[in-house]
Amino acid sequence: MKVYGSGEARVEALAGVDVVIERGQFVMVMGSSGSGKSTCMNILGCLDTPTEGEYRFAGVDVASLDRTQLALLRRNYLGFVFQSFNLLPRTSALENVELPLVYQRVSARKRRDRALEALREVGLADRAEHTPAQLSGGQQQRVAIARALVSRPAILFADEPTGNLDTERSQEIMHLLTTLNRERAITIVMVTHEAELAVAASRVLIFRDGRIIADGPPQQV
Amino acid sequence: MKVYGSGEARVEALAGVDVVIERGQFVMVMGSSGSGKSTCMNILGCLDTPTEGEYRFAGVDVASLDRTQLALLRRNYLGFVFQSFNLLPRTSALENVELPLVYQRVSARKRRDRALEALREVGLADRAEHTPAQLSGGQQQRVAIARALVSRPAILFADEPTGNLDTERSQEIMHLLTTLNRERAITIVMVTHEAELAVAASRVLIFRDGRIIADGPPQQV
Ligand SMILES: Nc1ncnc2c1ncn2[C@@H]1O[C@H](COP(=O)(O)OP(=O)(O)OP(=O)(O)O)[C@@H](O)[C@H]1O
Ligand SMILES: Nc1ncnc2c1ncn2[C@@H]1O[C@H](COP(=O)(O)OP(=O)(O)OP(=O)(O)O)[C@@H](O)[C@H]1O
Ligand SMILES: [Mg+2]
Ligand SMILES: [Mg+2]
Repeated sequence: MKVYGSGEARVEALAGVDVVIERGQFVMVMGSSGSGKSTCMNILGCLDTPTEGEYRFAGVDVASLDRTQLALLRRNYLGFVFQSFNLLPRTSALENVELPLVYQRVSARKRRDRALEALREVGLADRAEHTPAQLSGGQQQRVAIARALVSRPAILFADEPTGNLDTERSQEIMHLLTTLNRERAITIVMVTHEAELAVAASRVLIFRDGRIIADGPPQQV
Repeated sequence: MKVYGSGEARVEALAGVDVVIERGQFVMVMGSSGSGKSTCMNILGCLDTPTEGEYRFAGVDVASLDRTQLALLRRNYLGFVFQSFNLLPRTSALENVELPLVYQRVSARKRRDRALEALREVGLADRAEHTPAQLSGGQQQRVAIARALVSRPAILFADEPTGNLDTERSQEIMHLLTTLNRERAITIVMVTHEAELAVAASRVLIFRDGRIIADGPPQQV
């Protein structure tokens, strides 16, 4: 349950959501614009808290954790691709991708190698020195994906990660994600509005007006 | 022709583009990430200039216009939906949509009515007072579309205007755009990566590595 504002301005972004995500699942989240997908992702990713209700991460009630413990939890276990990328503006693609490794105190040399490898995986090794303003929309989106994956998170939350990518690039990213899910057991929760991508997932959640109205395998849903 | 940087950092964003866009056309622009679509749109929209070559708008060489004349040209004839929306952050949706009418010195009352009507057309009349931070990704995108259309431009440049919208909302926006094109003869140049939207256009341009490699009706291309 997530409510913003009050009185006339009251908005129920989430009106009642009950969901359990299991380790190793690839969950696709779909639904109309404004239906609560990003709000739900932010709560699952420990970036926001519900107005009512509780959220347990690996059996731990996250409301019982203080800010430092939450930051450590996110840093060590979670990767996030935001709907609006959230890259550091005057910083190169390489430095943007290195950032999670800086927080994890990885050595400068290892950071650079792993960040370059992550950029290579999204086809941007030749744009390592460009700042976001010197990159196309789809390139910025791919830098955000590389940054989310470089720390090898246990769970990846990806909010519309292919929204700015042509079909070929989208397929490359989907191939990368399904491989990571299958070979490294990375749990993936991904928002998309493109039905043809949903078949890559084992499970689809459909949101409407702040509720989940369907939950099952892609073919059924 | 559009080149950034030099030496090792040299990037040919546009390597040689020759295109003529006729009044009343609905042109769909497609192509891989980083192929030059947004760069081309910025030049056509008089927001940027080519490194080499010329651009004539209604017979006028835009290089012969000074900054004030260019600003007037854009204000009076052009509408732009940016790939990253570019909304004013601490300003309500209504005020964001009113902005082009402020520049055109429309009265406060008319501005408000027309801005509310534009928000209604994109399904956001009930979000008029929300700031961008209080809107979902797809809602921000629709505010950007409303803002681009409120001044009734002769030409609309829309860079991935449905990238964050579910299928139903995308169809609504496409219906709105095709109606404006047909009934008000608004010329539309739209970037998309979704092939199923291309059939709404009379002409498709496909970019690759800074060049147009295909140009024709949707079925052929
Ligand atoms: N300021 C800049 N400096 C250097 N290179 C740039 C700059 N701006 C854009 N580029 C490069 O120019 C190329 C074309 O960019 P453009 O934004 O036109 O691509 P696009 O077709 O719109 O891509 P997308 O579909 O990802 O939005 C890209 O390879 C990009 O890295
Ligand atoms: N800070 C806020 N204050 C008020 N309302 C908000 C705020 N943030 C989000 N909302 C509202 O909550 C609802 C759900 O937003 P959310 O971002 O979760 O939608 P979404 O499903 O991700 O949509 P989209 O597909 O457009 O990205 C929207 O109607 C939005 O207007
Ligand atoms: Mg969202
Ligand atoms: Mg672009």
